[in-house]
Amino acid sequence: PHFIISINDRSDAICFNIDGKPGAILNVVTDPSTDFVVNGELIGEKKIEKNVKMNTYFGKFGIVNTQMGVKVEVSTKMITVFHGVEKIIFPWSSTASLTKESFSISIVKEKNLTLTMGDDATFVIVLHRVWKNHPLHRDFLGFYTLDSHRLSNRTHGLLGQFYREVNAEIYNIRPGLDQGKPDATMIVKGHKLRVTRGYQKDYRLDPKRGTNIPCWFVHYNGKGFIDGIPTDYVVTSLF
Amino acid sequence: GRTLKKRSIEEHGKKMDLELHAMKIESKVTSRFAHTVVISQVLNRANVSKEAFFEIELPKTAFITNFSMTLDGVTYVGVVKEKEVAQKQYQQAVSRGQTAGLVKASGRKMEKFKVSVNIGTKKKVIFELTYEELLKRHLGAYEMQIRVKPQQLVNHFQIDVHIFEPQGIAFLNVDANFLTNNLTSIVKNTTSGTKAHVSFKPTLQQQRKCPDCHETILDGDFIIKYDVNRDLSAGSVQIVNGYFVHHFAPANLARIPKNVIFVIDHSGSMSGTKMHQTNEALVKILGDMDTKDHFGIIIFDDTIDTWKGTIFQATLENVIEAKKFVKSISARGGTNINDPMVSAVRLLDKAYQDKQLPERSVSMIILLTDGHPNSGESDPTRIQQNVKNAANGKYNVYCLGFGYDVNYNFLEKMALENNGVARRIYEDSDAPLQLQGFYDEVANPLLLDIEFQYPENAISESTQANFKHLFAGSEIVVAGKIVDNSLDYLRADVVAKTANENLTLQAEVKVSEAENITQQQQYIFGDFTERLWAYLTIQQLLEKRISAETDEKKNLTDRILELSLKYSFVTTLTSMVVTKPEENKNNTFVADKPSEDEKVTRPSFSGYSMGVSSRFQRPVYSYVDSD
Repeated sequence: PHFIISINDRSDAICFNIDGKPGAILNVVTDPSTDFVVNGELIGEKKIEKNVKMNTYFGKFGIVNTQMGVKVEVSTKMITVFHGVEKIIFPWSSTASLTKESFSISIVKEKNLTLTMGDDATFVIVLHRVWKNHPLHRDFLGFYTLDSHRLSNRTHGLLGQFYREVNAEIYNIRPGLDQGKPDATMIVKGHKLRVTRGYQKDYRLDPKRGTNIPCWFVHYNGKGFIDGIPTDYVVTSLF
Repeated sequence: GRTLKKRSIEEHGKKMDLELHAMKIESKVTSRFAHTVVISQVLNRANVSKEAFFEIELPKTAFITNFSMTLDGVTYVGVVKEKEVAQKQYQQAVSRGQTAGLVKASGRKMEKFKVSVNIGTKKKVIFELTYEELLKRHLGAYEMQIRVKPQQLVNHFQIDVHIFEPQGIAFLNVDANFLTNNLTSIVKNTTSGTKAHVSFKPTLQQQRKCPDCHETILDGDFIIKYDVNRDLSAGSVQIVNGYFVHHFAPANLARIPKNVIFVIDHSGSMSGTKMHQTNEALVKILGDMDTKDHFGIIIFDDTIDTWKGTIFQATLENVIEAKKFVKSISARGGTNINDPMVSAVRLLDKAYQDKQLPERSVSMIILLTDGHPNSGESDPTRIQQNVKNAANGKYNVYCLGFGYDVNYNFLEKMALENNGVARRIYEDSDAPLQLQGFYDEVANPLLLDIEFQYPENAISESTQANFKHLFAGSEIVVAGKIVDNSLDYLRADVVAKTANENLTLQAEVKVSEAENITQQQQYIFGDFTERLWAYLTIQQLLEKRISAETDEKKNLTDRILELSLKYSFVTTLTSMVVTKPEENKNNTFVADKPSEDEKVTRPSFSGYSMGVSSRFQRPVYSYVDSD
C-alpha cells in the first residue's frame, strides 16, 4: 500500500510505500490514551509471478475503540460492527448508517464508509471494486483520516505517528534519475533523506481514477521517515 | 397381440356418473403476491341430470377475485357487489325458494367455497375460481398452502406454481402430507436464481390408493415454503405501472431484549385439558427465554395473583422457579380480565421506574383467556379503555383466545389498540404448540420504531409506513403510488432503532430500470403491484376499522368498499354474486368472506372436492354473514 502524509501545514505531501506479505497485519493507528486502534490486513494480487515485485493492498481493516466498546471490521465484502455483545453485518451493497451518541458509521453503497468516533476522530474507508473476472487484480480498500485532533500525542502507527504535525525541510532540488521527477534532500525527524518528486492517488473523490497528489516520495519503505522499520508495525491480529 | 389400453377412471366396469375430468391449480407468485386460479372440469356421463359440486378451500388471508362457470358453452361470471346489495339479491333468491352458494370459515387457516350446479346428461361444466393473497413471512419463510381433496381420481390433475422473487430465492421446500415416500419424486421443483417452478401432475395410477381401487391419495395439504435472499439493507423495492412495493426484513441484526408479562386465565372454564396445555406451553416458553429477557407472571380468575409480586430476569434459576410455579397453576373461579391487565401495565411501569429493565427493550403483555369477563369490571368496552389508557402506547398487548367461547372481537380490539394482535388458540391436541408458535413470532424483536420515508411529493396513498417493531422471521411491506411522472429515482429511507444504535438504511431505485426488470419477467401478471397495493390497503383499513370510532369507521368503510369493488375483491364488506342456470330459471348465489369473529367450528369436510347428489336431494345452505 501507499501512504500520503501532509506536511508543513498541508502545503506539501510526503508519500511512501510499504511492501509486505499478503496476510500480514499492519498497525495503522494506535492511541493508548483513548484505547483506539486501527489495523490493516494486506492482500496481494490473484496470481503471484516470480521475479516480479509483488504489490500488496489493504483488504481488511479492524478498528477498535475499547473505551466505547466498539469494534468494526471492514473487508471488501462486508462491514461488521461489534458493539458490546451486539453484532451487525452490513453488505457493501446497501446505503446505511448506524448512529450512537459515541460513534456513527455511514455507508454509501459500493463506495465508502465514514466512521466517526465521538469528537475524537473521523475516518473514511474507500472501497475499490475491480472487475471480478480480472486475472490479476482484486478488490481492495483505502483508509483516509479526516479528523484526528482529539487523539492524544501518544498516537502511533504507520499513519498515527504523523497525526502530529510533521515538519520537513526540502532543499537542493535537482534533476532525478527519471526525467520530470526531480530529486531533493529532505530533513525530517533528524534524518537527511533523498526524496523524489512524484504523484500518488487520493481516491476519496474519484474512487476509479483518483486525484493526483504531488508528493515527495521516500524510498525503501519510508525508511527514515517512519519510526523504525515496517516489521515493527506488524501485529498478530486485526483486533 | 394384446392392445395395451390406457387405464382410466372408468375401468373395472365402475363407470362414474359424474367424472372429474380435469383439475388444474395454477399459481403465479411475484414478490410474495400470489394469484391462484383453480379450474375444475366435470362431465356428466349419466343418462339423467346430476348436481355437481365445486368445493375448494382457500387461505383465510386470500381474497376471491373471480369465479365463473361454463355450462353448455355459456360462461356465468361472478360480480363483486357491496354486501348489502348482494344480500338483498340473495334474499330475493331465497324467497323464491332458490339456493345460494357461500364461503364458510373452515378450520384455522382456510375458508371453504362451495357451489353446485345441475348439469344435463352428457354435458360438462367448467368451474374457475381465482383468488389473490400476499404471502406473509412467518418464522423465516413464506408459506403457500393448497388444500387438495378431489375425492375421486382425476384424469388430468395438475398443480403448477411459478414463483418470481427479484431478491433471489434462498430456499424452497415442498411438502405434501398425502404423498408417500416413493411418490415424493412426482413433485418437480426447479429453482434457479430469482425463479422457481413447482409442478405436480400425478397420473391416474399414481393417484390410486391401491393398484385396482378407486380411492385417491390426493387428500391433504400441498405446502410450499420458501424465503428470499436478504442482507442488512433497506430491502427490495419493485415498481410496476406506477405502483411500488417495498419489502423489508433485513438480516444480520442483533435481537433486542424483551420484557414479557404473561397474564394467564385460570378460571374454572380452563379446567382440564386447557389448563394442562397452558401449563405445558408456559414451561416450554419459559425454557426458551433468552437470559437477557425479563418476565413476570400474573394469573387470574376472579382474583389476581402476581408471581412473587415483580418482574424477573430470565436467569436459569428464575426460570426454574417460574416453571415450578406454572406447573402448579390450576383452574378455579370466575374471569376478571380488567384487573390483571391493568396490573401487568403497572408492573412494567414500576420496573422501568426502578431501572430494572434495559432502556432499549420491547415490553409486551401476553393475555391468554378462554372466556368472557364476568367478574370485576365486566364491560368489554370499559376494559378496553382501561387497558388502552394504562398502557398508553408503551407496551404491546397480545391476546390469545383459547377455545370456542372467547369473545374474540373484544380481544382483537384490545390487542389492536395496543400495537398487538389477537390470535385464536384452537382447542386441540396441538394447543401447546400453537401457544409456543405464537410466542416464537414475537420472541425476537430486532428493530424498534421503524419509519419508512419516501420523497413526499413523488408518492401518494402509501400503506402504513410506521411500525412499532420488527420481529425476527417476519417482514414489513409498504406499497404506494408514484405520482411524479418524471421521477427518475425512487429513494426509500428506513429509519429504525436497534438494541443500541439508531439505524438508517437507504435504497435508491431507478424507476425505468425497475419497471424493465419486472416487465421482462414472464411470471408476473402485469398489474400485480397495483393489486398488491390495493390488497394491502384493504387489509390494513379493515384492521383499523375494528378500533375506529363512528365517523372514522364510516370513512374507512367507504374506502374499503370503493377499493374492493374497483379491484373485485371479496372482502368482509363485499360479496360475489353469481347467477347460475337451472333449467329455465336463474339461481343466484352469493360468496361472502367470513371474519375471524365467527364462532369457530371444527372442520369436518374439506378440500378441493367434487361431490354428487341427486338433484332432488338439494343440499341445505345457510347464509353466512361475516359482519
